[in-house]
Amino acid sequence: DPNMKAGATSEGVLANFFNSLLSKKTGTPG
Amino acid sequence: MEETQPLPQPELALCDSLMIWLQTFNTAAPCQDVKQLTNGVAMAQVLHQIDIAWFNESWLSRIKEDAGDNWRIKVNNLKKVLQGIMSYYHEFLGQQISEELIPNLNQITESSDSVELGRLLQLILGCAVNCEKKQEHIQKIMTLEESVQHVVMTAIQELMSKEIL
Repeated sequence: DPNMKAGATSEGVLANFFNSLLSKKTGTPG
Repeated sequence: MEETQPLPQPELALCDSLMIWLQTFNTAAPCQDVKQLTNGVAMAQVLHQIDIAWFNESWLSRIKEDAGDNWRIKVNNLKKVLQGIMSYYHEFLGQQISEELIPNLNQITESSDSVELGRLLQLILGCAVNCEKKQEHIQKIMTLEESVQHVVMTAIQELMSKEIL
């Protein structure tokens, strides 16, 4: 389905979420 | 005839799924069921793996491994685990843990309450996905079964929605 975006599948939602978490800045050290 | 199956309670799914995640750390202490986790030893060993500098050998040595069925030792271990997590959130992550996310430790030791245990595991998950080695932990989560990943994602989203900076 050309209208289906990559992030629309369950797998895509998970991948998007965890990838965005990976790019999030780590907490303030010290 | 239509088959109807009761839906699992979300909190139970939380505990079960986070236990599956916890098992990926291959701790020396067993963590196959709720009861094995009630002495806090496996959770402390996981925290030690998550941040070896923060949850260091000295911190880990204060967790008594021979708790047996002694609820007093168990609850003391759990208190040290929770205090360690709270100071990690506060001092390392610059966050305070929302009151509603703090588990009742007595219920974990007295009745192996999986809802409260799930809350504690959720806080450990928060440490893992925010620590300096978070990449390693997140990538490991991404190899878990999809249903487990969903519960982990929801648990992280709940933590994020209740962040107090």
